[in-house]
Amino acid sequence: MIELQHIVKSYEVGGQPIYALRDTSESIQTGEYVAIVGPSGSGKSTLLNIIGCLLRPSEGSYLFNDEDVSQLDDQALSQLRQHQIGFIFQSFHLVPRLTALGNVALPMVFAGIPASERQRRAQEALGSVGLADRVHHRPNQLSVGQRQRVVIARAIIMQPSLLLADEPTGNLDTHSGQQIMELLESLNAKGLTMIVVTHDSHVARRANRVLVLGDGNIVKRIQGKDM
Amino acid sequence: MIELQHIVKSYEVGGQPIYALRDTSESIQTGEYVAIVGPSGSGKSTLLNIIGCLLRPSEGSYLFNDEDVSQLDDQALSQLRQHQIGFIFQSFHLVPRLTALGNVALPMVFAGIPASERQRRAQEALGSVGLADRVHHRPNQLSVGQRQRVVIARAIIMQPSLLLADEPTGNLDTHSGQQIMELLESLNAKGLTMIVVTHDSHVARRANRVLVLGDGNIVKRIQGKDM
Ligand SMILES: Nc1ncnc2c1ncn2[C@@H]1O[C@H](COP(=O)(O)OP(=O)(O)OP(=O)(O)O)[C@@H](O)[C@H]1O
Ligand SMILES: Nc1ncnc2c1ncn2[C@@H]1O[C@H](COP(=O)(O)OP(=O)(O)OP(=O)(O)O)[C@@H](O)[C@H]1O
Ligand SMILES: [Mg+2]
Ligand SMILES: [Mg+2]
Repeated sequence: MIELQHIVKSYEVGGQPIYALRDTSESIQTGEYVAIVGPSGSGKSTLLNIIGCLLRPSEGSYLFNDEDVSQLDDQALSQLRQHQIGFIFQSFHLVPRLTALGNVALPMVFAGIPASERQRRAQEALGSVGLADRVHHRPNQLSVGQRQRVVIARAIIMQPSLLLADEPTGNLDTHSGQQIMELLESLNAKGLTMIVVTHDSHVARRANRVLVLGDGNIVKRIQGKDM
Repeated sequence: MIELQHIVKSYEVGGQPIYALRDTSESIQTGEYVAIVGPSGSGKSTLLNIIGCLLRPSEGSYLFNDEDVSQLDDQALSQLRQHQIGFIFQSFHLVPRLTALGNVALPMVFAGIPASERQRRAQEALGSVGLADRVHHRPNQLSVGQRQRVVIARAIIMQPSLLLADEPTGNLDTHSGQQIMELLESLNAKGLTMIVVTHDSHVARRANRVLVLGDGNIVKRIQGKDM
């Protein structure tokens, strides 16, 4: 499903080059459950954003289902993201003036789904992440962990084929975090390809395999049976 | 240092009362190191924000160093926070157009400290959280864990007498998280009173004692020796 070849991502700050990712290559098969771990600043979010077509690499090629992503214009990329990819952002990106319900329903608005169906599905998704009694709260009327769960519900509402989760349990207590991972793993069991960036070793060890990043490189690959 | 009596914090959403904190009472002595744990949405950030004089309770009294906080106007509260309290926010609150250096220096600007001293101390503080090579980056040029570390450096730069940390290691890998907690504990050893909200049991068990929140109440108090 995902074929990365010699991906580089660099920036320039104060005239100096900064390498977020250096020559990264990896294949991820449909239906896999891959965890990405590594120190703060090692390039995990950068890698996930490139896979999610939210960031263009500086060098290298990315084939998504055998299609060369660099050949797609912004409109085509946006369509691809909308229909195929669910993204749980590390910094949320919720709409401040919409309620939890409105935020979760937003992808369905873009897909032209009628209002009554949107309401029903958003309500159900929020229930599945333990927020049934917070559906009418706006983001600033929610705890940070509750906002994170709204982001999770929004990411899975369109039943994407690829789920990219950047620290999905980072602001959750152990119990809530486990409930979330069980929910996501049940979706993976039904065929959802899942890539999870995490600092939590309990989350990482539930994946099929783990990519360990260090200073912009994949420094280690661990197979499920070796964890 | 901190005396909370029958603190209640409630909101109204859609005509319904929401209790973030219900009848909470606790004393915290100068120099203590207290952890606050509990499920997502249980009231931890609300409690910390009231202690930090960022949020006024709906009911109850709060004495900070024997002074009734409810009798202080906004100007006096702002002075108190500026000079005595360092706050590591769960959602950062960095200034987007300032660099890491500028963000860390901001409390010193308010205190009238001269530019050369601000530069030197901000540089040193960022070095102590592992960001020596990121000082000129703005928040959107930093990873989320790097932003969190800028927030930590900013919170300790004015050598406050009380440090309030809301999930200080939430976006950090285990190693970076340990380095941060060792830094904060070294300050506690020198007399800094510290209250840390955390979902990480490894962080919680390093405190003198732990308050366990549940649905807006302190449901359990654990002494250091019993952890
Ligand atoms: N402005 C508000 N209006 C209405 N309800 C609110 C508001 N702020 C917080 N709440 C509610 O108060 C409760 C406590 O929120 P708080 O942020 O203190 O939780 P928390 O323990 O810090 O959670 P987390 O671990 O997710 O950060 C939550 O259920 C939240 O929905
Ligand atoms: N726009 C940018 N300009 C310059 N440098 C950047 C930019 N975005 C990211 N970086 C740098 O690239 C590196 C990788 O960032 P990335 O966000 O991928 O890290 P991460 O592994 O997700 O970290 P964390 O665990 O803290 O979230 C970091 O050192 C960061 O400072
Ligand atoms: Mg990241
Ligand atoms: Mg909180």
